[in-house]
Amino acid sequence: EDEAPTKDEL
Amino acid sequence: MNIFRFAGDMTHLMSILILLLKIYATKSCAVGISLKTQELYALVFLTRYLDQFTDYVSLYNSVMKVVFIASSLAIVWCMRRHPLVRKSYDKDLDTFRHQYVLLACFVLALLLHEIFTFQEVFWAFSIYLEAVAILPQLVLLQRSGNVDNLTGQYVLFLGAYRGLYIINWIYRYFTEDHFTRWIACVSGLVQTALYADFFYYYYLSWKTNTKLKLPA
Repeated sequence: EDEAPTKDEL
Repeated sequence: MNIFRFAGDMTHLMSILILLLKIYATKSCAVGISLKTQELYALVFLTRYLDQFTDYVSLYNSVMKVVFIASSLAIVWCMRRHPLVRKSYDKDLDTFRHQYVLLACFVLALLLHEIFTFQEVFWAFSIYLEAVAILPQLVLLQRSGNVDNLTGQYVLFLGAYRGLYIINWIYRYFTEDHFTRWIACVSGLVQTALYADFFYYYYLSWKTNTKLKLPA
């Protein structure tokens, strides 16, 4: 299942 | 990480530190500053950085999350607890019913999120909440017209933060193949529109205040 993109923004 | 996002984070941090310094260092009263907006901001960081201990992105990311949470809570603590500051905070003016905003954002997060997990729903909640967190401050400014404690630098850095983040999203859209952050981008645009409204009222208040001061 497609993983949510990593939250790299603050 | 691109320069636009880094500069955006720095200006965002500067806006928080300027407000904290203004309130704490000068022991000045907090007239014209909405405690509710500051509480909503603290909640934005607390609900957005739940992944602090589970997902490691970078040292910068982890350090900045702690700094944002600590500085925003410090402002709330100052306005609530500091004997000098809390006396001056005019709660009968800061009457925006932010409970409704909290509820609306939470319901929206339950409906609109990337993945239905605890962290993702709270992440979406924090994105929506950040967009509308300025409302109590906007209402207070329209009522009190007092910009003394909301220094121009505070507004300047807040605007720079939003503008740089939008440039960051445009930059990432063109440089990264599948960069889609619809929730953050759409909510960020709404937030920037509300900030523009806030800046408009800030400018009006600042202009009328300077006019008022002239004849004195």
